Amino acid sequence: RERTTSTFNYGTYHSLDDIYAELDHLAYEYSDIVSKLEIGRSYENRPLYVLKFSTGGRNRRAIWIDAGIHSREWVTQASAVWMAKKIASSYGQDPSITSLLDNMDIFLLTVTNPDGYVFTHTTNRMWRKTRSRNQGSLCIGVDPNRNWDAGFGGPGASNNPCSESYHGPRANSEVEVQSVVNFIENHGNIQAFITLHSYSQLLMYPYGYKCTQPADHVELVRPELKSLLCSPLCLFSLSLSDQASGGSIDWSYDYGIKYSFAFELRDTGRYGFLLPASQIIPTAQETWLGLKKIMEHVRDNPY
Amino acid sequence: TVSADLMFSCRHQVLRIKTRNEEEVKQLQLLESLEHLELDFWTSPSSPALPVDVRIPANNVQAVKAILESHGIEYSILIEDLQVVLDQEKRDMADSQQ
Repeated sequence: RERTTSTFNYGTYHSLDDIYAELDHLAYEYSDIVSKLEIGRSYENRPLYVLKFSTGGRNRRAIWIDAGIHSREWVTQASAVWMAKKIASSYGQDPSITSLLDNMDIFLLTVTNPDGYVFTHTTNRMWRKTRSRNQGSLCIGVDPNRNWDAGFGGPGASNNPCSESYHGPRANSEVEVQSVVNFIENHGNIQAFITLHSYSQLLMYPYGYKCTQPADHVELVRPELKSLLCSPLCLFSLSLSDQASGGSIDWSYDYGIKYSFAFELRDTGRYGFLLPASQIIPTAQETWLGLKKIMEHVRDNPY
Repeated sequence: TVSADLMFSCRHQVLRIKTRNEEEVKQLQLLESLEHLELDFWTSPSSPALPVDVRIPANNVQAVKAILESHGIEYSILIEDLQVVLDQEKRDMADSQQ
């Protein structure tokens, strides 16, 4: 019996294979606007699949969204799959999403670190990094959110391969990071870069590698956007990222993508990374409020 | 599962630490640098406004609590026994697979 996305349980955690199968179902069921691209392969040769939401046109302005760069943050991959369904099913139903997709494309990478994600299911639930081998060390993996070419190797990242925040031997050394950089640079018209992390119930904006405000600070944290972003449900607060060099939104902002944000999803003060599956959909729903507001702002403010 | 055999021999706990000032943040950053304690900071010490959550192997829980208490740093227990929560998560996934 051909499974449809309506039989996929968005309110539970899934293996990588189940998530990848669901991406195929979404592309099949919403084939008029959804397609699946492979933008590269991980260190252990797993595909990096991006869903493209597009109603046509060539090289339109686009929004990039990724999740799960830190593999143990399971609520982010789960929220991203829920959002994929939400975006696809909202076209033609929700005027705001319809007008967004009539003018722009959305690219969604639901599992940015598949090797780490599989490892959290099979061996160590607390694994955060990639699974690349470090020359000269018995310790495995690099923190993929310290590996971007933005203040690389600076404060808030470690040069010790055994550390959770090891920045790697050089910027973009992790093929998972390089694949995203290549995709965005080749596309050339990405106007927003949004990455989903957990947890601390914050919305972060650049910079994490230096203690200066971004040039577009006034727009990024202006009260209208902040109040628009945050309904009582989400209670996000905009704050300067804590010192952490080599982060993705610092790279994307320096590359010229003005609307660069990192969501740190729901913090209940009880479970940390082990958020029960019953909280996936409420988390995704509250995050959607903020994400949608940002996407509407991007749609209405081309640059 | 976090290397199950290790888990059974020691109960990992996760503490939520509330710092009140920059001095206490610095003390936690020093704690973070003590690699022999095998601490896994789930949220890093960055500013007094944000709580710090840290996973501690049970064989170090008492030592870390003693250090925090000796500095008068306030903490609470976010997860009493990590293995219990991990087991529940696995059961939930198995049930939903059914």
